[in-house]
Amino acid sequence: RTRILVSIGEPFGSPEKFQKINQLVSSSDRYPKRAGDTGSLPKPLKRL
Amino acid sequence: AQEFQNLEVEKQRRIERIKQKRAQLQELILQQIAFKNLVQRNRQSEQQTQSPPAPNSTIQLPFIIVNTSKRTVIDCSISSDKFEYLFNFDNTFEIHDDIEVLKRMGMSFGLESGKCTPENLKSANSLIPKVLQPYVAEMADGSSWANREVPTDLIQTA
Amino acid sequence: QYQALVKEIAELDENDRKLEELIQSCTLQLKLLTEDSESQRFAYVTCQDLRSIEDLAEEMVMVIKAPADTKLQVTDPSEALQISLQSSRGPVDVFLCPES
Repeated sequence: RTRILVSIGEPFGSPEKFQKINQLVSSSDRYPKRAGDTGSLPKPLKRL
Repeated sequence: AQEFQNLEVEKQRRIERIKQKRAQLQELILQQIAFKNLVQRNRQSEQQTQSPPAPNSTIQLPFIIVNTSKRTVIDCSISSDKFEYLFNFDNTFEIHDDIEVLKRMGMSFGLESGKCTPENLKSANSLIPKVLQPYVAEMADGSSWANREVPTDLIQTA
Repeated sequence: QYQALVKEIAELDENDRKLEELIQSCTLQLKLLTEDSESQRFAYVTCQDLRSIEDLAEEMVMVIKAPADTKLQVTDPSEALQISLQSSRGPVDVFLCPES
């Protein structure tokens, strides 16, 4: 599987690394656009 | 004429590189202002309340956040030593680092979006060395250098 | 024209050098700042701070605190919406930011 790899845990990295990931995720047409969430009842949150 | 053409290309290359360096410098200045402003705010807040905040109510830097819709279901697998996590989402998410959070909290006085009031500009300038203040002024009025000629007079020695 | 261009390029090189100097000194200042123990003590945000951000107010917010050099991998979204964390220097702390 193709992956995007970034290193975290250091103070103040470059903001671009997450901008690219967020653009990729939000543009993936595989999932309903969050903005147009249907009015379905919120599903029970799974405990972390 | 050929040599002149080559120099023109060289000049454009240098201008592009200077634009990138200016953007990098502006980001570093924003991070310094946001961090100092956060430290100053928390220090003053603790002095006023005469006590540190409840231990489990603060999130120490550095951190990142992942935000998603409340309707999202997240399957999470964690290794026993908590060194490895795997999250599966059934909806889109966003990842932001702490500096992005500080900017959205207003800790960089709106400089990143060119919406900085004169009072905030004064506060921002009080947090950085004088040599960097011309760059803050540039950000404050939103005239980003990214799309302007290089104002040579503004670049001062370190 | 050629001479003028040569002079202009020399000026750009000087600007480039000065910017590089400022970037180096700013990077050092930021490093010293984030490593200063006094500053570190006050370098925190509260859950209320996160909730005060408009885009996050109605969202589920997961906070990840990881040791340096932790690897965060995001799978290609067209295959799956997956985030994996791999630390080599200590446990990773993950928690949900409470809504209220």
